[in-house]
Amino acid sequence: LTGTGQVTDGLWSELERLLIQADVGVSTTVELVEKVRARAAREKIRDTAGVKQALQEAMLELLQGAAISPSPILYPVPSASHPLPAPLYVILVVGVNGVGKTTSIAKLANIYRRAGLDTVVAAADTFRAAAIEQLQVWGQRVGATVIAHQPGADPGAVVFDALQSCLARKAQVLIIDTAGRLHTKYSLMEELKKVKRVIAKQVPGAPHEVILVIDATTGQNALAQARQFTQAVEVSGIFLAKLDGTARGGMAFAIARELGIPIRYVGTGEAVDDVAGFDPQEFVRALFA
Amino acid sequence: SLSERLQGVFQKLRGKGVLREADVDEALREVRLALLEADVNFKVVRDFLLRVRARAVGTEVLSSLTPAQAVVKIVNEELIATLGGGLSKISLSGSPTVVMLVGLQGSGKTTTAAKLAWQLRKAGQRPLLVAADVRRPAAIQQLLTLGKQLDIPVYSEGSQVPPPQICANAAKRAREMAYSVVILDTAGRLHVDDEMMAELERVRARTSPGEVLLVADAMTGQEAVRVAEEFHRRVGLTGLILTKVDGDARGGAALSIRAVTGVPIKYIGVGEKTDALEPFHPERLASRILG
Ligand SMILES: Nc1nc2c(ncn2[C@@H]2O[C@H](COP(=O)(O)OP(=O)(O)OP(=O)(O)O)[C@@H](O)[C@H]2O)c(=O)[nH]1
Ligand SMILES: Nc1nc2c(ncn2[C@@H]2O[C@H](COP(=O)(O)OP(=O)(O)OP(=O)(O)O)[C@@H](O)[C@H]2O)c(=O)[nH]1
Ligand SMILES: [Mg+2]
Ligand SMILES: [Mg+2]
Repeated sequence: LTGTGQVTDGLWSELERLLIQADVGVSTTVELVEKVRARAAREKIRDTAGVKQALQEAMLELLQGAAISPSPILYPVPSASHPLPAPLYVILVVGVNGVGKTTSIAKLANIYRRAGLDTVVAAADTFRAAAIEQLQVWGQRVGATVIAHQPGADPGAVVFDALQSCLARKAQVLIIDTAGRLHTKYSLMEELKKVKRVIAKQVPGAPHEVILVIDATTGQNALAQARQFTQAVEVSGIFLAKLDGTARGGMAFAIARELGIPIRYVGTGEAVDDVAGFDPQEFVRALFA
Repeated sequence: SLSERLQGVFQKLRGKGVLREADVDEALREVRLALLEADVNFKVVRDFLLRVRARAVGTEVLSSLTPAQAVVKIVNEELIATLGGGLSKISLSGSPTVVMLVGLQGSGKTTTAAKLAWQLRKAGQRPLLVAADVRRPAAIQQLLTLGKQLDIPVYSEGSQVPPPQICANAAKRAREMAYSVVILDTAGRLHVDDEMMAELERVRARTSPGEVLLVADAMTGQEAVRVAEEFHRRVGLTGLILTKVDGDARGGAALSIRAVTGVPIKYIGVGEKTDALEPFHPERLASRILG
């Protein structure tokens, strides 16, 4: 693949291996390789560099098929062309257990704080041990107010309280942290739908963003997660966390292809600054590195 | 399901007899797809299928089975043989035995530490939990809360003391107070973070654990191999705990990890509550991986 030789039959299985090992998944891999093979035949691409280029273009095309609008991370500061939703910009963060929701919320809250926006976070994970304390530590570090009740409280009540408090004091951004939950658990997904209804009732048009956090080390199950969370609460964007490991996050392609959901952000570490807006070119390039 | 897909492959085979190469290869193409879709590592799939092929070609098909069933039976047996084996219990050898939990960020170590402590106490042991994660916000608080809920003591020295020191002191305290098992909850870390892996080596050096268990998420993809290999190389694993098996991830990572490190799978995490830890059954995971 790194060579500049002629295209051989071995090249196609080599590309297939590369994509599968990057967690792109079998059916997406087959679709991508067939597409490139057809193009190579049509355009008489005979060298490996040309094939590699064609594959990268096919992958970018797949990613850009997902509704890519400029990542909000690029416009945390409201402007005429990118006004913050009024009266309150509400972001709901969801995902399965341990993927990085709470840490990712801290990173986002930090971005909005640094842009001078009055940012509040709601500790709506009232189940897991020390989930509230974890968010409180982060809130302190980034200068965001944390709205919390006691462990075991109704998440809907915490969210209601947070919304009321934000509206009353005219806060600008509210980010809601929810408990990790497996998408296969009916009652937990129903709980999440209820939280979304509470939000919609209090602030018309909210939540303006529903961010699904996905762990980059996840395999094919990421697609099932994206499907189920989208069905339940209409995911508007993905935060791909833990991309600083060796996993390539290849299931992003299957998610783009099947659900059209854009990746908004990537998490690149455990510190508050370890976040970046999603850059499709860089993502595809890294997969081949 | 795999059996259904394979039925199509063998439609053309008339009667029973012996499994021929061409038929086996065609069947294994379907098996390969099933395993890759289950997140089994690419290379592990290749090696596994070579073994299956060697066993399958030339085998007599029992009159009670179709050729498709014969191949699935061999795949299933080989899968169970690979997944199972090895000591499936925690070996309680020292006094106290130190059990070290390691793994990537968010895999379920802290929750599993509490679950394990609870299980061991039910079995008559006297466990001590050790808060060795000084990095993650409120990690110590998380373990303290769990310990309090279960009425299991938690050893902590706050977040300013280096973890190897905390763990060494905890082991010493455990000996003095006659605890029988010491469970070290370490911070999640990347297998490629040299400093953090070195810290783990220091923890091991200072506590001589009887068990070093990799806590791995059932939804882990292709990288499971590299992660497990690196943890095994640096710290020396003695077992694997697969978590979040209560989801619908096929769990192929378990096969990959077992195949490359050879460490036995000891437990599976099947929920968020403290009683959600079960002994590992290779048959169940095998059929889940095959789909
Ligand atoms: N290396 C790395 N670690 C991360 C990243 N994001 C989060 N983590 C770590 O992943 C672990 C889990 O993060 P949390 O934020 O607690 O995850 P969560 O989704 O809120 O977990 P639950 O609330 O228990 O479902 C922590 O150790 C984080 O420091 C990332 O981008 N890179
Ligand atoms: N459904 C389910 N959730 C689990 C299981 N094991 C752990 N969890 C959840 O996974 C999330 C992460 O668990 P932790 O115990 O904080 O993970 P950790 O490995 O200690 O995380 P770090 O210390 O940040 O590396 C929490 O929400 C747990 O409740 C399991 O077997 N099933
Ligand atoms: Mg959380
Ligand atoms: Mg932990």
